[in-house]
Amino acid sequence: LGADLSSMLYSLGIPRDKQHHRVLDTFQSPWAETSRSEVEPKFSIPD
Amino acid sequence: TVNEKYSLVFTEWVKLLQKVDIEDSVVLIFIKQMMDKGILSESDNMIKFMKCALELSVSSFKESDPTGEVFTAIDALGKLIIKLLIFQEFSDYYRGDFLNTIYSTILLVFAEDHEQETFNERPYFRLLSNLFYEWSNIRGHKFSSIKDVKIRKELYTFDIEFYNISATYLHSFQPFAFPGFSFAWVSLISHRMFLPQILRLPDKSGWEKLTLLIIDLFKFLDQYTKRGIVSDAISVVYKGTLRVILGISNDVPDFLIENHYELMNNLPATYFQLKNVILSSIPKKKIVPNPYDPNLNMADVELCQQKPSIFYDPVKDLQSLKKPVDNYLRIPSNSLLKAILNGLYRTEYDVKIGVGYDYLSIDNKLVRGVVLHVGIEAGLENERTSSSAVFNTKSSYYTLLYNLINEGSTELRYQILQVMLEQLRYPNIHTYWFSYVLLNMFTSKEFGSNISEIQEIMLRCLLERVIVNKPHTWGIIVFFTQLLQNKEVNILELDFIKNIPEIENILEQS
Amino acid sequence: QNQAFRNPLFNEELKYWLNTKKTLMQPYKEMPQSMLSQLESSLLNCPDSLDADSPYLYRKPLSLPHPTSIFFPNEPIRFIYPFDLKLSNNATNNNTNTSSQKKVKNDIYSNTSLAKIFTKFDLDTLFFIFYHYQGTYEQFLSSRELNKNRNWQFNKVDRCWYYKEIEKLPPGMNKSEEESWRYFDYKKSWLARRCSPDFVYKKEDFEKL
Repeated sequence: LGADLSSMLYSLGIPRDKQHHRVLDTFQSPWAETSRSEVEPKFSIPD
Repeated sequence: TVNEKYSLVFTEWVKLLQKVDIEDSVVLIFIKQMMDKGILSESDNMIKFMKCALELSVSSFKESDPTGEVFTAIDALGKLIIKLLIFQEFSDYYRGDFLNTIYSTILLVFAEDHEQETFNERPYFRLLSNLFYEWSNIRGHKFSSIKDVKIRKELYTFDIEFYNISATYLHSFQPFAFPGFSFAWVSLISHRMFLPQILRLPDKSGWEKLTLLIIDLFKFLDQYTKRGIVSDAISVVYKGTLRVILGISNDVPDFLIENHYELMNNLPATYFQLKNVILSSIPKKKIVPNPYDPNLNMADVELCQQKPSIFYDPVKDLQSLKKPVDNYLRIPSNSLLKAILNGLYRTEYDVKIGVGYDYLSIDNKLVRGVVLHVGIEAGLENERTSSSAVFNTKSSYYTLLYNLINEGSTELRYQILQVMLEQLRYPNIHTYWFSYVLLNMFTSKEFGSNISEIQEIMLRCLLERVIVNKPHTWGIIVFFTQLLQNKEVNILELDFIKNIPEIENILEQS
Repeated sequence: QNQAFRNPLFNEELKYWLNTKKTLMQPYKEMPQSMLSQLESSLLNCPDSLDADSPYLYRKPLSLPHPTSIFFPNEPIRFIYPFDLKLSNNATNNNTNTSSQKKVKNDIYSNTSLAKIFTKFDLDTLFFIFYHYQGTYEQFLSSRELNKNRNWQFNKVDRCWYYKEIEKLPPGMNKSEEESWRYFDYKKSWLARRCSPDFVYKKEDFEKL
């Protein structure tokens, strides 16, 4: 029967508000339990 | 010994990187000296050195205070590999060969370590994570951080290959091969420096390999999802899988939409919620009418005229059935029907745990291929000629499916109807056409005494998708509403419904 | 007999890799105890977000001479900002026009705790991070905050941040509004200063961020 996905979606950050956000670029870990700290996403700095 | 010498050199490298910035010229000089001494310039030596460095880094991890810096050596190794990947003079051999050699070396050291009592997946995870991180760092804005124009161009051209080679090796590291690496593996295929990049490569160049990796995961889950007790570890793998797929559905729904056929072919048969998650994906920026609106009519929804994109053409899987199916669609005949029907049965049973069954005598993947191919052809015909050519119970598209169901065994009926219901997704021509076909079949007078079983199977397939927790696909909801509202067949009066009070209850409430 | 197995570089490890081909082609129907142990061990050692984070070996000292507290942390800040706390837009300075707000909300950093905390920093702090943590993610975020949220622009030539102030003039004047420019002097006074009246804005001097 599956499960209520609201808490899983919440832990992923989907959908936070009416706006649409990308989540895979800041994805910490497949499991909420191993996602207790944020990770550095890609970025680039002009010269 | 050579190994001792290499250990010393690598240790110096690690120490150096702790003292100076990676961009410091001293670092390049160190590498150049390694090359001049033949450590890195000859492939045999390079492999020996890498093996030594990796073994040393893994030992260093195992011996380090777990509360301190455990990855220093591994991090330094990652940086060395990337420097070599970028700055070597690739004259004798090619950058791709170098990357393959590195990955092969890692794989072999890893393979031996995996069988030891002391194996720990974390340093290997860290190394691969670092390679993804370093590559992601330099590839920003078309590798603008690389000053040398020639190298920048080479790297830009190599980008797609970097991901495809990495994916190929991840395929070798899959859980069936290395169960002790399973959780690291799921973390790697969903890594923020790998997954969104491989999803977004130009021309979907990474999709084929990525689908392969997800299929590896599904197959592993399928093998160890048994009736009754599922081990905790497998449950956790499942949860992670679900979460990753939800992430993909949010960021790049088109990947799930266009690859749904292959994903459905490999998804464990009892994973209905995950099935719904994949099939509920809606293309970005599409505004979809409320499926719960009882007045909704697919005929009025413009989106329902559009053909959905398909990345992998199922026609490739039809093998010997391609000709008879295409011929039948042109000119239906009984002999063609018989050929197709016979072709769908397996020669040997296949063990497959489903809801209410343990094995298949039907080739369910072939069924899916045939059904989707028919749907694709119907969609093309709809565009080419007119909707009356396909929204027509006399059309060959309809009659093929009708006849397969009519003549088929109970099991075949179940597989066909289940696959047809899979096509009820977001508003598009397939969703529209298959709901037309299903509704007509449900209320058809042509099935004779077979109708009762067909109706029962259709409702069972529908309920399987609706009873589970959300999400539910747009097409399933709309079709369900249509079925409940239809005037020709009173569902609640059907014998098989009245015989099962729980189901009667559900349908009454619906 | 295969040549690969006679290569001294690989012959020890190759058999382990080859063994995995068996389970790939014919997976065990029931998980044997040895496999279950390996799987459970993998669960136990599952890498977490810290393992997946960016490697750092050498941390540059602060880029410009500046006294720092001995309590200054050496490790990068990693934490989780509660999702449901409203993003209150910076009090102090500038007009944040709504279109750039929307732009920011859609980028991949907007939902990270660090980026959210940066919206609460005052200009001083942002400039400090920008000039002293060169080449870092934190510098990137501070420039993102300055440019996208506070509408400052970065001059490539003098490496200063500039801000255009628009002052609405009372009716009856020649023009309805007056434009004046400020820049942050990081070299000497560590203050925002008015640009001289003959300052001319040259678009090509400013970084497209």
